[in-house]
Amino acid sequence: GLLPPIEINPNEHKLQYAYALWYSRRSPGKQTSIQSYDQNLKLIGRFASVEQFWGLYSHLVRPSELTTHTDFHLFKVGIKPMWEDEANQKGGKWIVRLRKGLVSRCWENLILAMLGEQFMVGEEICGAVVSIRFQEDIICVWNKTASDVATTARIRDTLRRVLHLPASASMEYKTHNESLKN
Amino acid sequence: GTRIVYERAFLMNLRNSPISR
Repeated sequence: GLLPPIEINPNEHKLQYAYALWYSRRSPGKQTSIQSYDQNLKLIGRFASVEQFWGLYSHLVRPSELTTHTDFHLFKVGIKPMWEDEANQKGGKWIVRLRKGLVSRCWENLILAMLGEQFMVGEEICGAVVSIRFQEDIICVWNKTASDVATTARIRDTLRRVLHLPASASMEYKTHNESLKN
Repeated sequence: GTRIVYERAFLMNLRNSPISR
């Protein structure tokens, strides 16, 4: 259903975009169809100002405290965190694999960079995902145009900078089309 | 229009403002 627009008080600091935070959890081992993926996505909340973001964030469990196979998805309002969304159909994502213990700090640095428009790639960013897995954690940044090499390079460089990743850290770019085939 | 850009430190400072809670 359609949600009402997000109101902002004049004393709050407006963000460039409004965002929605989603949560999903899948049973390990089970194949996820598109339909069940959609049904697993739960909207936690929305915000359009810095103050509203902190109001929501401060009530959340830190990613490192989430159970295995859980994801948080922070996407611009109007873009569902699914390949099938129109904004994602020609897109892709940067994938950063993190050893255990780093995810909460990296996720916070990533979303602050996204909300503060630190990526400087115009309208290209769709959202970010943090995935808690058994042996490692994964964070991803989704963008609209996988074929735009300048944009994907800039996102990679910004990620390295804001996450303080060593040059050796493994980063991989995958188009959503490739992901669909797997 | 102008893009609304916020540095990390600025965002962190607003974390404890009364309207952020």
